[in-house]
Amino acid sequence: NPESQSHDEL
Amino acid sequence: MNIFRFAGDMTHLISVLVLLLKIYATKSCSGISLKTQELYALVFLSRYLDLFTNYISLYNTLMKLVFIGSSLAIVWCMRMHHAVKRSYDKEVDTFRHYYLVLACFVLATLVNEQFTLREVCWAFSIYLEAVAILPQLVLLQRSGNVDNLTGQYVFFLGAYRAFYILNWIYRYFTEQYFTRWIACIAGIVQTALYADFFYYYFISWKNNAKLQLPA
Repeated sequence: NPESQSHDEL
Repeated sequence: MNIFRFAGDMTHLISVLVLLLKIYATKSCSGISLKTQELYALVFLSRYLDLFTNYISLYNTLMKLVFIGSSLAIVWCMRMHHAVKRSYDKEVDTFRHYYLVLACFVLATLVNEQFTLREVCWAFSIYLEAVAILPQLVLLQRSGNVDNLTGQYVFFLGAYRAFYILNWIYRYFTEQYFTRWIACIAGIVQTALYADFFYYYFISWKNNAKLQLPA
């Protein structure tokens, strides 16, 4: 889902 | 995960390891700004709030723990370790970094993706990271000559976000993934702040000379 996608970076 | 993102994370990790090596090997933090280290500790603490709630991967969790742990360890060392804190240039490290924290916090409450605690803290950490290097760059300019490990530390720290920008461009063209414009703009500003340092770093590398920043 876009949520985890956008927060998958450090 | 693409090669640019991985290179960025590794470059960031190397910068932390170089700084830890400098402090551990020389038992000195001369030329290092405590204020920049405190700002980075705040950046990681405010960005990785979801460390235990939002599991993405072992790699992601490990890297977050390393960045939080190392930044806190460095701040602790520079404040408490008997030998290291003696070498801290308190009178040169005078940047008013609390103003940076306040400005970034106000900006984060005004400009964010959603007005939720997590998103405001995330935006705050992104803005703060963009300017966190300022006390360190000011200290280097004031102290003139830069020792090798400190120069390498700043170089890798600046290079990591440049790799992230390449990662965002790559993901845009390959995954139609639009990175968040807050991260993108702040990342560009952050990398641009290193521009003059990169220039003098390249000159010193080309002439095989000591890194000198103009006062």
